[in-house]
Amino acid sequence: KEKHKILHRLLQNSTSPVEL
Amino acid sequence: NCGIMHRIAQNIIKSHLETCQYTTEELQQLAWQTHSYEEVKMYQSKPRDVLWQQCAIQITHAIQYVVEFAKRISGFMELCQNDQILLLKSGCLEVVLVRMCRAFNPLNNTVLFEGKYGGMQMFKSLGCDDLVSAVFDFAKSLCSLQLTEEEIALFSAAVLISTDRPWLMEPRKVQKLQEKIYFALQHIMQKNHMDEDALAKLISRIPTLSALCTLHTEELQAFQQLHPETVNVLFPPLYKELFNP
Repeated sequence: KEKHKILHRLLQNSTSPVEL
Repeated sequence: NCGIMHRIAQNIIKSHLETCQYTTEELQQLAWQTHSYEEVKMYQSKPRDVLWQQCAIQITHAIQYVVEFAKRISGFMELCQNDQILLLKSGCLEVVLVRMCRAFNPLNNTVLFEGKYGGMQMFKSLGCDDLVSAVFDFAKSLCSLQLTEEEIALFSAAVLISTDRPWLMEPRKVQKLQEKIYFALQHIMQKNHMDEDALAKLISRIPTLSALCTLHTEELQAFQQLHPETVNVLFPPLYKELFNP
């Protein structure tokens, strides 16, 4: 988890198509 | 079960369309807008590390959309966190390469890069002609299959949700999801293609995808040895997290 903290954060974030 | 398969297909197609950087219409409009001779010369005269950095930024941007695609696939977020990360780490670049065929014009062998289309020569100063030409060959061969947007969506999901990745903690769960995706892909390909071997041809491209990703890692390692500072300081953190040796 520590090694992939950005990927982990991206997976946790809720994103809408607009934000993309 | 046709109902389940249809639902899965619709969910993946919707996820794909919502998370593509460019719509099909946008790509069609851009298809013949190519970088001018002077612009190509400008790319060719860039220092190697500058163009590497630009490409790393573009790839990272594309990967963020792939992460979003994965998150929207029903069942993906129900996998354990270890497997979500593992599938994305090992498959995100493969999905970017599959998606790249949407932004590739096989009639003049050009790819969309920084707003306009350009040929292989645009990437000359990267110093990895083998990788660049292999990527272009792959895009051309995938384009020759004339996949629909729905097929690209399902194929992308099939590439991502793969039991071939080592160290999966719940391979059975991944396998169940993968099987459903393949059923949906098969169903859609049978509907769209006269060629009975179309699905087999598509699946036969998967080893090339993984070979391209290996080649990318090797080229990155070689580049990093010569320009460690560029990688450490200027490359996007996500790119380093995913590909750093």
